[in-house]
Formats: sequence, C-alpha cells, structure tokens
Amino acid sequence: SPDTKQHFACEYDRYGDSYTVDTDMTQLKEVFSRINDIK
Amino acid sequence: MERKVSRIYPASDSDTVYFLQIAWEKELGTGFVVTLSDGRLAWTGKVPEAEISREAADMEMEREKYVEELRKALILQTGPADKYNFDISKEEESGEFCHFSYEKNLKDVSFRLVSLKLQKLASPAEAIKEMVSYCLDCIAELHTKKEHLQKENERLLSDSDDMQRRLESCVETKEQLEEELYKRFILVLNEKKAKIRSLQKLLGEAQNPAENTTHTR
Amino acid sequence: MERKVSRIYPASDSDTVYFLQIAWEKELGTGFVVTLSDGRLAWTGKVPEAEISREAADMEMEREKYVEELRKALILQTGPADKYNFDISKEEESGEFCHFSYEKNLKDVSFRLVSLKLQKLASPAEAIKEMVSYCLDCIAELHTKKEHLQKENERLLSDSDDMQRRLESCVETKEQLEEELYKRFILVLNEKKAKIRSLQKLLGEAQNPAENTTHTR
Repeated sequence: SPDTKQHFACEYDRYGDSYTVDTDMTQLKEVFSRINDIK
Repeated sequence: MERKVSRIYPASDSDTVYFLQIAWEKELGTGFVVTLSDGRLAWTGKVPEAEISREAADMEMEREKYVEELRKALILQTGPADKYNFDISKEEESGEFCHFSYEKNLKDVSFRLVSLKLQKLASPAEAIKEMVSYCLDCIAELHTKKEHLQKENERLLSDSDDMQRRLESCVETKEQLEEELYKRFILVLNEKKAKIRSLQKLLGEAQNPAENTTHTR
Repeated sequence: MERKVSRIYPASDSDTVYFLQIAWEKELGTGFVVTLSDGRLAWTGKVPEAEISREAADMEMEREKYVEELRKALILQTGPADKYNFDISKEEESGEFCHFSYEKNLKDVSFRLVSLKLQKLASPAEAIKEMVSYCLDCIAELHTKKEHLQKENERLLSDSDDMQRRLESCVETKEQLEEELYKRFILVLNEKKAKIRSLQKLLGEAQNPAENTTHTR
C-alpha cells in the first residue's frame, strides 16, 4: 500500500539497506547481492 | 645407418630363437640389409630399392603402403605376435644359404612381405657383436632418456605443487580480502547510520519542541 | 635372477670388445656368475659368497664396502671409463680356460676387485642368445617406462597449464571482486550520505523557521 511504500521509503534506501539499523556481514552481503539483481 | 634388432621365432621351428637385424640408410624404402643370427651362425642379405618396387608391384600395392607395411613388420613390430609369420629354411646341409620369408597374416589370408635368400657370414662373431653393441647402445640411450624424463617429471611435479600452493593462497587471500572489505564497509556504514539516527532525533526534537519540553518535564 | 650385460675392452687388447654378463640372485654379495663372450666363444665362472668374504679379508676391507665396490664396477659402471681395468688372458692355445681380472684404478695405485678362472662354454651360442635376449628385454622394458614417463609428463604439463589458468583467473577474479565490492559499497554509502544531507537540510529549516521564511520570501 502507499503507506507501506512510504514507510519503506523512509526506513530503507533503494537497495533495501536500512538508514538507521546497524548492518552486519550477512545483511550487507544480501544488500550487495540485490544490487547485482537491480543491475 | 639406422638399425633395429629383434627376436623372432620361425613358424617351422618356434622353439628356436633367431635375432633379426634390419639396417637401412635414412628411409627404409631406399633398401635395407637383413642380418639373421641364431647366436652361433649369421646370415645376411640386401633388399635393394628396385626389389621393393618390384614386390609392391607384384602385390599391386602402392609403394608407400608397402614400405609402411614393411616398417610395421620389421621395425615397429606393433600389433599381436601372430600378426606376422617369419620363416627360415636352410637350402642345404652346409647352410651356406638360407631362405628368409616374412608374411603378414590377415583374417583368412596371409601375404608375403619379404622373401629373400641370405648368404652365411664367414665370421658371424662380427655380426653378433654388432647386434649386442647396438642393443647396449639402445639401453644406454633409453636410460639417459628415462633419467631425463624422470628429472623433468620431478620438476613438473614440484612446479605443480608450487602452483597448487599459490592457487590455494590466492583463493585464501581472496576470501580474506572479501572479509576485510566487508568489515571496513560495515564500520563506515554504521557510522553513517548512527549519524542518521542522531539527525533524526534532533529533527524530531526541533519539529516538536513543546512535546519535547513536556516529555523532558 | 638379476643380470647385467656390458661391453668391456681388455687392457691388454683394447681393440677387442668383450661382452660381460654378471648374473646374481637378489644380493650381489651372495655370489655371482661371470660370463664373458667375444661374440664367438664364451667363458663362465662363479664367484661364491665365501670367495667374496675371502677377497674382502685379503684387502682388509669391510665386506659391505667390498660388495659395494663390486656393484659399482660390475653393475652400475658409474664414473669415468678408466676407473676400472679389466683384463683377460687365455691360459693356452685351446683357450679352454681364461683368466679374468678386474681392477679399480685409484690415483697412483690400483687394487684388484675380481680375479677368477673362467671355463670355456661348449655351446657359446646359448650364452650369447641369453645376452642378446636380456638386452632386448631391457630395451622393451625401458621403452615401456619411457612411454609411461612421457604420458605422465604430458599429463603433468596439461595439469600445470590448467593450474596456471586457474591461478590467473583467481588473481583476476580477486581484482574484479575488490572493484565490484567497492562499487556497490559506494552506491549504498552515497544513499546514506544523501539521507544525511536531506536530514541536515530539514534540521536547518526546523531550527530556523523564521530565517527560512525570510529566505524563502
């Protein structure tokens, strides 16, 4: 829904990486792999 | 002078071993010398180039093909032992001459490859010494080649081990590199996230001061 | 039965080649049989174990050391040709017996390694055939070993090329990996920086609304 979309837009960047929650190895690898898909 | 010495057993007397020496200049097709010995006596005969052409013509075989058949039979001696029939027949008691023939066996037919009259040698010892010396030279040469190949083998093995180690270390450093980069990325990224959190907090406070005063009170 | 055939030239008649065959069971030190042939005749004699011990004692040499010297001289034949002196002397015209001796030359002295009486063989052909057959067996065996080593070498070479390619590709992917990771990291980091910029802008506006109004006006 637009609200959910709005919420995610606030909380996550376009690669799905949270703006505020600290990241770790697994998550960062996941974000990087998504970048690959986006490409 | 190229040479090849081999052991052959006559079809008519398979318990007796004969030593056959074929000697030729450069190309077998230019003719060759056959020397046969039973360890005591020796016989020899020449197959000239013209004879080879005649034999090939008689068999209606291309000369090159015939020479190749001769090479396979007399020099390479590839294939099963019963592929060729060799026979020797002494013409008379003195054994002054002997008839030497070599046949190739196909399924149900055999065709004659070599057939010639050999003359007995007055001093067989020379021919026999030549054969043994040739064999000893072959052994020495093969030993040298074998040693060279063994050394080459060892070098290649050690190169291969060395390459294996370098490959393993490369794979390892690649994994370490990846790990290292991720660690640094996480540090820098989490710094930024902390900054965003603090900015979001400040922004919240700035946008709702009253709420904050109450909250603080 | 172990065997070794070699060519030797008697010191007293170095133009004549003789073929020396040494045959022994398992250990040379348990005794060996010497067969000598000039391509026509052949002589043979046995050196029993006890004789070896006596020879070693005579030379006041340790038995093992003496057997090792025998092995080097008669079988390995390592070292320069003039390291050993071989001689043969026929006892009488009939040549029924002959005296065979083998010496090792040191700097200024030579000591006798083998010295024995050989008996002429009634049918030398058998001994000669044995020598030639042994040589041909050696050649066949060495050919097989050589072919095996050549195949082994080809395999090792192709393995080594394959390993080289994998190593190059590993180094390449390592460089690509590093580049790839930095690219993605930059994308994700710049998202955070954009966020921080926008938050800072918002915070600025929230903290100085008046200024902004003026600024906007």
